[in-house]
Amino acid sequence: MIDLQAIERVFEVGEEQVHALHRVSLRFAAGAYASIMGPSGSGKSTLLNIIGLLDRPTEGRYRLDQVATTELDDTEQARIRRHQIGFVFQSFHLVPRLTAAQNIELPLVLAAVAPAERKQRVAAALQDMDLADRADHRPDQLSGGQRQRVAIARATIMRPQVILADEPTGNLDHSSGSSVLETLETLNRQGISLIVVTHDPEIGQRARRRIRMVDGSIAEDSESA
Amino acid sequence: MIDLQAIERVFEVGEEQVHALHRVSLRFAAGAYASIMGPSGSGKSTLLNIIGLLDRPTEGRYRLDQVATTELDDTEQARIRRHQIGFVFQSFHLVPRLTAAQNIELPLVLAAVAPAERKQRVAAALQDMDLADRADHRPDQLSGGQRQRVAIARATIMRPQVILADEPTGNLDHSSGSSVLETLETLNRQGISLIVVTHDPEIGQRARRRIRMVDGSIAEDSESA
Ligand SMILES: Nc1ncnc2c1ncn2[C@@H]1O[C@H](COP(=O)(O)OP(=O)(O)OP(=O)(O)O)[C@@H](O)[C@H]1O
Ligand SMILES: Nc1ncnc2c1ncn2[C@@H]1O[C@H](COP(=O)(O)OP(=O)(O)OP(=O)(O)O)[C@@H](O)[C@H]1O
Ligand SMILES: [Mg+2]
Ligand SMILES: [Mg+2]
Repeated sequence: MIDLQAIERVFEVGEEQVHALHRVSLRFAAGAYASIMGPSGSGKSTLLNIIGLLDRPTEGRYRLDQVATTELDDTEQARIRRHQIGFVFQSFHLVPRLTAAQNIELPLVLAAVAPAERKQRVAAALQDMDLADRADHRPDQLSGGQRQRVAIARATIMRPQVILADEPTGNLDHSSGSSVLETLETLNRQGISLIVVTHDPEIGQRARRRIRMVDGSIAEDSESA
Repeated sequence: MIDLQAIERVFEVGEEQVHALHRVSLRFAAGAYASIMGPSGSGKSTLLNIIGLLDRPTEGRYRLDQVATTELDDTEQARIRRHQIGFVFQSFHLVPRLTAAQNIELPLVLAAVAPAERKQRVAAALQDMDLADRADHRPDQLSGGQRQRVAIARATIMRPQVILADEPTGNLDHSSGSSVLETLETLNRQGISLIVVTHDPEIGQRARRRIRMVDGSIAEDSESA
């Protein structure tokens, strides 16, 4: 399903080179449930961005569902990303002018889903994320944790094949965080691959496979242990 | 030092009224160290914004260091805010065009501190936050936790009388989170009032006074217990 081979990611800042990912090789089967943990700056978001086709590796190859994505151009990558991947961003990236409901609805609109069905699916997602009474609030009228839940609902509304969640509970209290994880785990039980980046060991331990990064490399991987 | 009396904060969204804060009365002495915890949406950021003079209550009074702030106009409030308060935002609010070092330096520039002294203080702050090797990165070239540490360094560089930190460790691993708290606690021991909003009970327990909010009201306050 997800097959990363010898991935390198180097960023250039002026004269400096930052080796954000080094020799990363990982494979995930369809329906996998993995967590990625590690210190701040260890490369977790960079890795997730590459898996999510939001960034390209400097070296190495990435196959998604048998497709050699590294050989596709940006338009083709964007198409795959839109249809197959749901991404929960560490900084949410909600559309400021749209309400919570409209933000969640956006992928359905872009996929030309019929209005009646969109309405019903958005209502279900709002209910599931405990946001029904905040449907008409714009992001600046929401709390940090409410924005996070909007981002999660938007990433999952299309039932993508792969859900990538970057710190999905960072702004949530224990109870909202568990609730959100349960929603993601329910989707995983239905066959959706789930990769969660987290700093919270309680969240990380819930995954069947636990990966730890240090300084851009994979330091531990419970699957190969 | 901080004296809130019968604070109400109502937001209006279309026809709807959101009672984000209800009957909040709290007093903090100079040098206090308090944590505020509670469910997502319970009013923690709203309360912190009012204390930080970033927002005004709908009703009630707020005295900061004997000054009846609620009676000041926006310019006067902004002046007090700039000189007396350091605010770490839940969503960081860094200046995108400036580097980490320049973001941290900004309050010193605005306060007309001499260049040589600015340079030295920024270098110390970068060192303290483990960001020395990221000084020239702009926010989009930093990890989530690195941005968070820049926000903390910027909020503390002026040695304000009051530091208000909204989820300062939400994007940090355990070890960086502790390190950041130690920096804030060192400032508190020097006499600076410190109020930390957090979802992490380990962080919340470190405070001498622990406040819990539910649905816009103070549900528990260990100081009055
Ligand atoms: N666009 C960029 N340009 C330069 N350096 C970058 C860029 N993006 C990330 N970096 C650097 O690459 C390293 C890895 O960043 P990444 O965001 O993947 O870390 P992370 O593990 O997600 O950290 P956190 O837990 O703080 O979110 C960091 O040291 C960061 O400064
Ligand atoms: N500008 C606004 N307009 C309308 N409602 C708002 C506005 N800002 C906040 N709210 C609402 O007020 C309530 C309190 O928000 P606040 O941001 O203070 O919560 P919080 O305790 O910080 O939550 P979190 O832990 O998720 O960050 C929330 O239900 C939120 O939807
Ligand atoms: Mg990250
Ligand atoms: Mg908040």
